[in-house]
Amino acid sequence: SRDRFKIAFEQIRDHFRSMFRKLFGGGRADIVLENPDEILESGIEIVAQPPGKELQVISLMSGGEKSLTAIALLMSIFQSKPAPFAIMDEVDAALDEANNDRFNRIIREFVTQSQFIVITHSKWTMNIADRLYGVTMQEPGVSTRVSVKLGGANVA
Amino acid sequence: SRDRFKIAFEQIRDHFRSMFRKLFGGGRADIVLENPDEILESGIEIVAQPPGKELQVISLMSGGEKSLTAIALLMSIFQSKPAPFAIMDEVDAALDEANNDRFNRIIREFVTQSQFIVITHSKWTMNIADRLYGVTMQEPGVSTRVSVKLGGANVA
Amino acid sequence: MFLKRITIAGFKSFCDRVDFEFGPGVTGIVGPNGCGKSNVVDAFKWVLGEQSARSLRGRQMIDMIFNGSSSRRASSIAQVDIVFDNQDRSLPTDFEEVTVSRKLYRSGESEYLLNQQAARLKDIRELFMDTGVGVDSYSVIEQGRVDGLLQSNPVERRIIFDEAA
Amino acid sequence: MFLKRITIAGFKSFCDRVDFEFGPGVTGIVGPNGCGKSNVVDAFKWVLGEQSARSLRGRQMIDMIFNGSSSRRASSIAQVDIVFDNQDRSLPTDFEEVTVSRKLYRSGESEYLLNQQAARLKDIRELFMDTGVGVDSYSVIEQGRVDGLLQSNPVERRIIFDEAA
Ligand SMILES: Nc1ncnc2c1ncn2[C@@H]1O[C@H](COP(=O)(O)OP(=O)(O)OP(=O)(O)O)[C@@H](O)[C@H]1O
Ligand SMILES: Nc1ncnc2c1ncn2[C@@H]1O[C@H](COP(=O)(O)OP(=O)(O)OP(=O)(O)O)[C@@H](O)[C@H]1O
Ligand SMILES: [Mg+2]
Ligand SMILES: [Mg+2]
Repeated sequence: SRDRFKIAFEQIRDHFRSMFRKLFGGGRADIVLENPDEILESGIEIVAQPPGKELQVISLMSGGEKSLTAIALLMSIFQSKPAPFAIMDEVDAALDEANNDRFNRIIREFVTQSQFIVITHSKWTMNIADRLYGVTMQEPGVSTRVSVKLGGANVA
Repeated sequence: SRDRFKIAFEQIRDHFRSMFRKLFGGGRADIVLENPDEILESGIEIVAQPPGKELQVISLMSGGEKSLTAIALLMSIFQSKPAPFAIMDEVDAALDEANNDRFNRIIREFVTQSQFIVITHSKWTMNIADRLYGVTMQEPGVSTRVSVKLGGANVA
Repeated sequence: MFLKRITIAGFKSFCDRVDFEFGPGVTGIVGPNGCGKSNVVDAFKWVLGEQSARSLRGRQMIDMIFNGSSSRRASSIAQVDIVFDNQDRSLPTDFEEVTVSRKLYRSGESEYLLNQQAARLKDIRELFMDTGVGVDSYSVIEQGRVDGLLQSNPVERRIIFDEAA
Repeated sequence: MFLKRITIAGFKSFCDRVDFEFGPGVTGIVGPNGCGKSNVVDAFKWVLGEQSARSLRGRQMIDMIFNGSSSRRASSIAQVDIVFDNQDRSLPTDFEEVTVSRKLYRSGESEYLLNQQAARLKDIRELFMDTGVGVDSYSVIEQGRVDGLLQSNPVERRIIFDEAA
C-alpha cells in the first residue's frame, strides 16, 4: 500500500512536470512529499515556476497562472488514472485567450481516452466542443435545453 | 454608537433593496440583523430572490447571481459612505454579457462621485472605461505599462 | 464504458424533465447566468450518491427538489437517471446498458435504482469502484473550485492523490 | 480629494519604475495572465499600510521586493508612491498635493514618507481617517474575493458594515 502510493505519486509527478511545461510553454513545476519518511501520512506540496520567472511561493502567482497550474495537476492525475468522463464547470474563467487556447489543446488530446463535459461562458472553449447544449430559462425559474448555433461547433 | 450603526445599516439596507432590483431587473433582496436586540454584536444575513424565482438560501444561487448580489451590496455600502476611489479586480469574471452590461451601467452612474479602477479581461467592461492601461511583460518577469487601442475607449 | 445520457426531472431548476445525450469527445454546456448549467453538474453528483447537501450548494437535501417559481408550483419529487454503455463490461455486470437512478420525495423518502430495480447506495458504489466514476472523483471540478487544489493545505490535497493511487 | 497617480518601483513584478496616472471616471487595467495587473492592486494596499503579507499573496513582507527574473537580478528596495489632489482640503493638511510613500529594503528596514518627510503609519492612518481611503476599505475588491461578502458568515460580514457605519 505504501508502495502503491509511491508508484502512483511518482507517475503523477512525472506527468505533472511535463504537463506544466506544455500548458505554460516552458518553466518548471513539481510536486513534493512534505514528509518522505511518512509516505502514507505526508502532505503534498506544489512548486511552480512559470517561464522566465524566479521560483516563488505559489501564492504569489496570478489568478490565471494558479488556474492553469491546477489544471495541469488535475490532468496529470487524470492521465495517471483515467476516468470514462470528466466534468469541468467554468475552469477557464480566469484564463486569457492564449491560456484558454492551451487548455483547449490539452482537452482535445485527451478525447480519445475520455468524454469531457465542459460548462463555459468562453467562446474559445465553445469552439473546441464536438456538440453544444444551451441551458436557458424561457419560463421564469424553469430550466430548459435549447439548441445552439455557433461557428464551427456541431449543435444539439 | 448603537444609533449610529442603526442609521448606517438602515441606509445601506435601503440602497441594497433598490440596487438589487436594478442589477437583476426585478426580484427582491434584503439584509437582516440576525439579532436585532444585540445590534452592536449582531451578524448580518443576506436574503435574495432573483426575478421569477422562489426565495431560497443564497447558497443555491448561481455563480453569476452571487457575484451580482455581492456587487449590489458593495455598491450600496459605497453609496452610503462614498470613497474617493474604488478598485475592483476582475469582479465581472462570472458575469454573462447581459449582467456585465448591467454592472457597467451602475459603475457609470457612480463616476460623478468617485474614480474607479477596474481590472478586467472582459471587452464589455473595457468599453465603458474612460482610459485603458495595458500591463504586459515584454521582458520575461518584468512588468511594463503599454498603450491600448480598443474600440471607443481613450487610450493611455 | 462510456456515458450515454443524463435525465433530470424535478431536480433543482429542472421542473420539467430534460435529457442530455452525450457522445464521444467534448460536450459543451452554455447559457446565461442562473439558468441551470451548474445544476446539471449537481445532478451528476447527486445521482452518483452525493450525501452532502452543502456540497450541492443547498442547506438540506430537500433543497434539491424543484421548489416552484412565479409560473410553476413546487414539485413533489426529484429524479435523476444516468445511463452508461457497458458493452466493454468494464462495469462488473452483464447488462449492456446500466442505468442508475435516484429519487427524493418531499416527504423525505429517497431511493436508488439500478436498472429500474431498487438498490442500495452501497451496491452502486461497489459497481463503480475503481472505474473513476463516483462522487469524490477528481473528475468533477465544480464552479469556482479549480484553484482549490492549490489553496488547500498539503494534507487536504493528499486526499485527491489517495483516490488516484 | 482625488487620486492622481501611483508609482511602482521594485515592487513585485515591477522591476523598473512604472507610473499610472488616474483621471476622473473609469480607468481600466488590462493585459495577459501573470503580467502584473493584480500586483498594481497589491501596490495600492501596500502603500496605504497593509500589514499582512498573506493579504498581498506573499509569505513574508520581503516577498514584495522584485526578486529577479531570467533577465534581471533581484532588486534591493521596493518603493510605491501614491499621489492625491487635495485642493478641496478633504485631507486635514495644508498641502494641495499629498504623497504617501512606502519603502522596503532587503535588509528588512522599512519606512513611510508623507510628502517626502519620514512619517509613522499612525500619522498616515490619521490623515486618511473617515475618507474611505485605507487598507481595510470596502473600496478594494481583490481578485476572486467578490463573492466573499456572500460566503462569509454573518459575523465576518459585520466587519465591513462597521467600517461603513
Ligand atoms: N430546488 C430548486 N428549485 C428551483 N430553483 C432552484 C432550486 N435550486 C436551485 N435553483 C435555482 O437554480 C439557479 C442556479 O442555477 P445554476 O447554478 O445552474 O446556474 P448557472 O447556469 O450555472 O449560472 P452561472 O453562469 O451564473 O454559473 C438559481 O437561480 C437557483 O435559484
Ligand atoms: N517579488 C516578486 N518579484 C518578481 N515577480 C513577482 C514578485 N511577486 C509576484 N511576482 C510575479 O507576479 C506575477 C503575478 O502578477 P499578477 O497577479 O499581477 O498577474 P495578473 O496580471 O493579475 O494576472 P491574471 O490575469 O492571471 O490575474 C506572478 O507571475 C509572480 O511570479
Ligand atoms: Mg454555474
Ligand atoms: Mg490578477
